[in-house]
Amino acid sequence: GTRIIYDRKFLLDRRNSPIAQ
Amino acid sequence: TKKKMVVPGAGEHPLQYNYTFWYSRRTPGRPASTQSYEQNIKQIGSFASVEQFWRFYSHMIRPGDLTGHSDFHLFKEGIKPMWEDDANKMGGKWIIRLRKGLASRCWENLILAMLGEQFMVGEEICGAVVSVRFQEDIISIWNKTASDQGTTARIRDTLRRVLNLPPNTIMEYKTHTDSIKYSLGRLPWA
Repeated sequence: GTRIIYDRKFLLDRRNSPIAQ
Repeated sequence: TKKKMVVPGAGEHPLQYNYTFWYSRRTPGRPASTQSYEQNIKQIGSFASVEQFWRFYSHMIRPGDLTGHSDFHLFKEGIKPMWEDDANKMGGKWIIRLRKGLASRCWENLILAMLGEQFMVGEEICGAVVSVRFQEDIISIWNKTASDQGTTARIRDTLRRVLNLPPNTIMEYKTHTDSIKYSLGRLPWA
């Protein structure tokens, strides 16, 4: 199947998303 | 007893694999036998999504702020951060020695690349380690098949790209069978 690929910026942007708190 | 695997929460971004954070600290004066190594290594927890990763990572001490002989390990769920694990026993690791002050940034860049599947080597990656030592720190990334030169070259090239290291940084590949031989050579009866 497809691999789930995220770049550094995408991961860093999720850091402060409300869902991660 | 089989532990329940973690799953991404509603609305979260799943990762390709689940991972487990581990922490170990060497007790001064004790020999580093396999048994004491396994006793010294503690699971912090597992995660399945980007958001769950940040919930762990945001509360962890940065490697550069650790003292003594300590390691953080981040391995795929189900793989122990030990040479003896079935996933590791035919494998090896790229090792990068870092002067003091670089470990926190390099560790973050390394694990973000691993979680985001930047290495493009199929199922080959097992995990990553940051080792805090007295005069220098060491980061490493472990893969399954030490003899697969295409894979190890690809991991090396990705490391160079994602870590953005000084051009004179030395990278060394070590097979786990060599690591075992080397550590046995230091025991008095070997």
